[in-house]
Amino acid sequence: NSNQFQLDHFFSSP
Amino acid sequence: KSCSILVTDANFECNEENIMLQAMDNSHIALVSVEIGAPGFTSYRCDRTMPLGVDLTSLTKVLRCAKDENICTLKAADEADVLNLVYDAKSAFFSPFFFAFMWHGRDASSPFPPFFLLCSALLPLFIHLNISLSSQTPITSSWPETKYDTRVTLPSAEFTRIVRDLSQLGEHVRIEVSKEVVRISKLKAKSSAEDEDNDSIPTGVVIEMNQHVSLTFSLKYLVNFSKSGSLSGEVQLLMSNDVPLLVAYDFTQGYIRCYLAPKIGD
Repeated sequence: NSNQFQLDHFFSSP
Repeated sequence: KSCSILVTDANFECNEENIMLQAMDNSHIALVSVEIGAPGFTSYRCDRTMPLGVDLTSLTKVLRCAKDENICTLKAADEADVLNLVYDAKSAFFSPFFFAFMWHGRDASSPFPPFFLLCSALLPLFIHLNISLSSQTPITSSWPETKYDTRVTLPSAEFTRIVRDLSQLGEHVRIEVSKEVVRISKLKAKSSAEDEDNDSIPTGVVIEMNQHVSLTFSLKYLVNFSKSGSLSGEVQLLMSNDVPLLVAYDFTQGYIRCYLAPKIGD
């Protein structure tokens, strides 16, 4: 939902 | 079991040191990372590093057939596409379970039956993320100086109780850590002030803090994470203001680490 970060925002995927 | 609540299929990466699993839920809000070290098994042999792609829901069902006193043996032959679970081969009731792999790390050359092609479509979900935090989470006794701003250690049963109780009252929770106090409080609708009925912080809470943090999380995920509570007497909550929360359960054979992205806009 709109006011929730996703992990991709924080983790660097390869 | 606690992983299967978050992710339905995942790769168990087996190598000679350990078995690891790392997977995000479909919404990419939570990630679970599990390691079980070889010493944690009565006997352990892995001749070749290989991923065992398993449907965790089915695996949980099969494992539920085991009794506490059973010894469970997991076997996967080199070119097999099944995971074989045997409980207590000695006992009268010999229960071999053969378990279709979701995904077997064969090289791309070997012909994949359609089922594998379907699964390979799922693979991108399971590509291991380089958790930039992973090096920052020495879940050992040493306090990670420059890693997280705070670490709160509390009895896992208390954490389970707190998040379960709060989840009856609301969907989100603010976790705020200052020098002496951890505030785990339910967020009321914006109109009313923040709830004052904090859970009284139980004994056995250790707060290590380099900097005050305050983040808001979805309780649904915290309740899921707390299902791992039976594995360890205590749980560690590691937080910094601009990174996902890490809920870490250490146990003799390894650990379960759960990452949860915060809500936006505190």
